[in-house]
Amino acid sequence: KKEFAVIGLGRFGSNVALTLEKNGHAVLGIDENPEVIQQMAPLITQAVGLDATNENALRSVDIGSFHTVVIAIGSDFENNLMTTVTCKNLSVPNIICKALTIRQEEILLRIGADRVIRPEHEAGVRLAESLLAPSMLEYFSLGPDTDYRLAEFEVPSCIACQSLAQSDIRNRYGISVLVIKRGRDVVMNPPPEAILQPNDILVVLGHDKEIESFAQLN
Amino acid sequence: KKEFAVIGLGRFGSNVALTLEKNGHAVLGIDENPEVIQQMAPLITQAVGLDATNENALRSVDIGSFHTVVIAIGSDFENNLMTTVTCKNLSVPNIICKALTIRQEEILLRIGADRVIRPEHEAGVRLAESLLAPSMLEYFSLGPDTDYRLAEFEVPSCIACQSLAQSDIRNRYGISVLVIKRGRDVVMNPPPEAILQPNDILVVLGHDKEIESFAQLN
Ligand SMILES: Nc1ncnc2c1ncn2[C@@H]1O[C@H](COP(=O)(O)OP(=O)(O)OP(=O)(O)O)[C@@H](O)[C@H]1O
Ligand SMILES: Nc1ncnc2c1ncn2[C@@H]1O[C@H](COP(=O)(O)OP(=O)(O)OP(=O)(O)O)[C@@H](O)[C@H]1O
Repeated sequence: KKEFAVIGLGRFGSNVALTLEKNGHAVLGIDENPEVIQQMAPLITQAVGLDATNENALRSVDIGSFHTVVIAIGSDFENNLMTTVTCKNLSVPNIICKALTIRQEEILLRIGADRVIRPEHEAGVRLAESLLAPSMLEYFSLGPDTDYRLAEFEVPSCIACQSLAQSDIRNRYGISVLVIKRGRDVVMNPPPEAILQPNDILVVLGHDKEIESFAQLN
Repeated sequence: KKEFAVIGLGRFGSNVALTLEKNGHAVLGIDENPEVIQQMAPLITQAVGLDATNENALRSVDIGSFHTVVIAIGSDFENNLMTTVTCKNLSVPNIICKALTIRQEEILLRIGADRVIRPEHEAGVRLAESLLAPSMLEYFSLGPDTDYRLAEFEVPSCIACQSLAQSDIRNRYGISVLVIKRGRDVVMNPPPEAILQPNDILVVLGHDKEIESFAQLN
């Protein structure tokens, strides 16, 4: 099976297509705007101008032969919907859509989208979270059924130059230091006598609330 | 100092504002569209209708007293630019702007933005990366100066029911298993005899290339 097609080469769609191409995958890009096709044609494997709400046009590029189709049409929800329904009818196994609102997301999931992305909404939430805990450089949750997370911090200045044991992080915050990165070196399961130096990067494991308190240290 | 103001309450800006409010912070929201202000007024601490390119209007809400101002105006770059320059002149310490293109980002950084976000671009790259390694549930890099990363995977079926030692992950892939999560339980630094069960979540540390090979296992 061919891999990826992207319908709608706006900022979101074109970046999906370009990133896939950069990583060695052939992408079919579709857009009804000939200027967009002209711009994208030198940059992706195949760029075709057609109206994706037209089932015959989608058949003509054998859209059903693609494993994953990304439908990146934002501003015209009816176009987005029509295109999604058509791809579903043509048996595309994995359909990923952009949506602008949660109501649109619900509708798209109900009519056959496998996954829906709301770029502006997600970026707004992500920015707010980084403003709320600016010392937490990165993190991810260990799952939807748990409040454990892994998080990355620069060593807070108030514990720099202490040993891990002296800093007493586990007792004071309930979190565990899994990794210390210093420059290019990485120490896993650092021993209690390991000295925390300024600019070290710590990777810690703990519950959301514990990690949030630790994040307030800076 | 007051904390947060958001100028431009479109999808990106409104979600920044709402997430900050949900986490207990008072937000000043500014938008020139009275319908937007009417919608947002019940949801945030203060919603003011004004044209943010007007320096006197921004002075009237004491914008310089805010530590962080998010300028979430996308489609009119001149408005975005004017507002950014005005906030800079009024001594806002931390200015974060939305941009549509990398050229806009460069300009905004040069005229005083501390950070620039391109939501559609970043979402497109992020989606493509998740399509390229669908078994890698989450990850983060340990820094811009290293290719070490932490990543989260569901146990690949071909090694489920083996012990960590039998699976020989470290020798075969060069990556280290830091955490095994099973249901609600979390085991740090699992011993070699730990059995990997289907549905376990693994957190591993390794170089980008090693993690990418491990990601192909599913
Ligand atoms: N029926 C259609 N068939 C093919 N392409 C379409 C169709 N409708 C819209 N497009 C294309 O999809 C692209 C993105 O559409 P639109 O501008 O509506 O979305 P957007 O969400 O605002 O984009 P961005 O990703 O830049 O935020 C445009 O280049 C447009 O030409
Ligand atoms: N000069 C200005 N002063 C105050 N508000 C403004 C100004 N210019 C634009 N806005 C507001 O900013 C909001 C977002 O603007 P716009 O629609 O240009 O951005 P967008 O990037 O498309 O939004 P979204 O975040 O929904 O993707 C709108 O509600 C608009 O009224």
